[in-house]
Amino acid sequence: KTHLRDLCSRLEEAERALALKQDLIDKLKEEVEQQKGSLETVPVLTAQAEIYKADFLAEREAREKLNQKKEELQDQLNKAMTDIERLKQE
Amino acid sequence: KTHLRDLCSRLEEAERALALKQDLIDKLKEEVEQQKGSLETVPVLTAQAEIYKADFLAEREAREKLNQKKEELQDQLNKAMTDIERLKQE
Amino acid sequence: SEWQCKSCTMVNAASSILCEVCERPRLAT
Repeated sequence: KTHLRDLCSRLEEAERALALKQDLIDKLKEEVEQQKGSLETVPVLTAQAEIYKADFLAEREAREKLNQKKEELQDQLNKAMTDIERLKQE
Repeated sequence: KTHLRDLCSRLEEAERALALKQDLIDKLKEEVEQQKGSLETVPVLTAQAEIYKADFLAEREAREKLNQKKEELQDQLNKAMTDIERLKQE
Repeated sequence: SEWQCKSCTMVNAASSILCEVCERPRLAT
């Protein structure tokens, strides 16, 4: 009889423990799903950073070329101004 | 007797189920930890994209200013060349 | 006595510890 009662209570306890573990499993599964949602932004952010980096490098290259052109124009203008001065002297 | 045997088998089954649920919990916890690791890259990538965006905008503004300066120099040079032509005529 | 799973409403035999269909325990919420 006692053995029977003892088995019953152990079975009850095991079933209660199972229910608690199931609750934890449900909570962990929900957390995994939520994190999956946030992880989907990683490839998007990576692509965005790559695009801005490419745009930045292109702009910088364009600016360097423009700067070179500006220097050349400045030299040509200085030379032209010298010529004008000289012609005015003559 | 049969009731006793039935309780025993159910208790055994319950304990096996507890072990399986615990394995599942361990697996899910590991998955949550791994995802946490990957999620740490999200703020880093966000900051990186912001920095490249700011650099891109700054370069583009600098290029536009430079372009304006180049246009002015081009105008001044064209005017100087006209002056030189005129002076040469005189 | 038989018991009904609270998650998938499957009616399980008294002797089963977990639901036959979704494997959730009898006392799970």
